[in-house]
Amino acid sequence: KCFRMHAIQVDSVQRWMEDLRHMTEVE
Amino acid sequence: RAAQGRTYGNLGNSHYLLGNFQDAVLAHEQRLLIAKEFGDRAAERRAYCNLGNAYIFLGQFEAAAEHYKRTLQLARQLKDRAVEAQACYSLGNTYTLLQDYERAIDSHLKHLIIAQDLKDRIGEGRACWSLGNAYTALGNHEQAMSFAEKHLEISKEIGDRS
Repeated sequence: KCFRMHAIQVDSVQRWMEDLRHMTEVE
Repeated sequence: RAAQGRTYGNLGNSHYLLGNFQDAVLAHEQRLLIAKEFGDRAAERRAYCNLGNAYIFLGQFEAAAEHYKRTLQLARQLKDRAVEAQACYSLGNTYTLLQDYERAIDSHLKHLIIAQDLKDRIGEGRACWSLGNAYTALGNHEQAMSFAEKHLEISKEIGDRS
């Protein structure tokens, strides 16, 4: 159950990290 | 010196996009130093955000949270609501990675309020998705359901099938 909860938890975070990987604050 | 600051920022961003996160941190730390010398708070804010992002991919979530907190403080000082919302969202996700769900909820609620003020439906949908997950992790299924329903409603409205 804990593993499943963790997997659920990660899905919105993973989406954020996918976007973050290409994001920079440009000078 | 001002040009050096901008160049360190650009160098940090290039290292980041190439996946060299440690080198990105070194360059953005130099950028931060120079931004502070000039009292350039917008540049300081950008450097903190870029450092937070690099620390995420280095797996140093505590360090990322500290840098996002500084980003948030500066966004508030600069009265930039969109950046403030983004910092809250980053902080919420970082607390989730740290499995500190109470703090994650606090940050995502702050993001939600600003997204609603700015009429940013995509941001609002993401905040609801994140809140649903955080409440699920805490076993608060009623709140999780409420945010999941809101997320579904917004996803339909904006045509986000995934």
